[in-house]
Amino acid sequence: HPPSSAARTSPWDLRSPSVGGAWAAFEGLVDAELGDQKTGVAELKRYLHRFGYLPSNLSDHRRVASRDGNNFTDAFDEVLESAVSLYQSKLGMAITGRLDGATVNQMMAPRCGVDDQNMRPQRRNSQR
Amino acid sequence: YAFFSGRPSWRRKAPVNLTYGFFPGNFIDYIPRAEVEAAFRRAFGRWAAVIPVSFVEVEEYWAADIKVGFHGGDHGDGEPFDGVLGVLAHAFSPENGRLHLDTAETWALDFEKEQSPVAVDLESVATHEIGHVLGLAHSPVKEAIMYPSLIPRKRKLKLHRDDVEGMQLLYGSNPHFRLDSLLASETSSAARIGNVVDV
Repeated sequence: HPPSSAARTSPWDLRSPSVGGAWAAFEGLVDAELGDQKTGVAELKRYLHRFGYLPSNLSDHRRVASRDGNNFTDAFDEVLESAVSLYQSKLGMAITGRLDGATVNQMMAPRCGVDDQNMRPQRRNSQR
Repeated sequence: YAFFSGRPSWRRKAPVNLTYGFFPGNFIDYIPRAEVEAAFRRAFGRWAAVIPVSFVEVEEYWAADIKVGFHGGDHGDGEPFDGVLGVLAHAFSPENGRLHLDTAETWALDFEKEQSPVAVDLESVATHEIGHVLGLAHSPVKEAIMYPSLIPRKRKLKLHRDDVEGMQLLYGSNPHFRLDSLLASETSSAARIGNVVDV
């Protein structure tokens, strides 16, 4: 639905198509919950995987095989619910495991690329 | 505060002096280089004020301990940048020293001059990434410099007690640093908020 002018007055509104933002599509996932099958959940899983909240060794039925091994399905499963809880805890938010507005808003915000589980930079070091 | 796995830090004989240099290519052209360098000088200085570590800018990028660069897209470190917003920058844990900023962002030092709704404060991000280069991971404290996100057109320059305590666990305290000055400033902010609530 198109934005109303009243709701879109923030100068840095990440949901505005003119502003974009890599994770603007997450807005459509507000209130998605366990058991849902919703377009965009796979992208959210990729986000959570990238920042260290979803393990890379998920069983095959939870993700579609791909060359990079990171193509997730659109199913809101218990693993995602637990990843959302971990995300909320690491970001100092109320831990609900739900994709409430505050959580999705936080996920849409621009951020540092270092993961939140403190492992990736270590891996970079070993590559060096 | 949090540390990277294994709690790495720069292990040098005291006094610790670290050099930093700027990648010669890909420099952003809409902010004078001298102003970018000055912003980084202030960002490094913020951390140097709380720990016994000094930072010196050098011309020789490849020989510097800390290598600062503006890069876009896939730039060869396995962590490609993703265009406007999304990931703004990243850095590596000690003693790797690489600090990368996404050229696709609209970097700003002065929001009066830069009116873009997606402008990102360069000095705030530099201060955060230097925290990583020195060994701090992301903090869950929203007010801390080491909190992972920063919205456009927002400046966050002041070290929080959480940042200071974490960094001092890695390097010790700068003998000239006084924790009570930080606390006084926090108390004064709290008092101002209190006054507003009272009114």
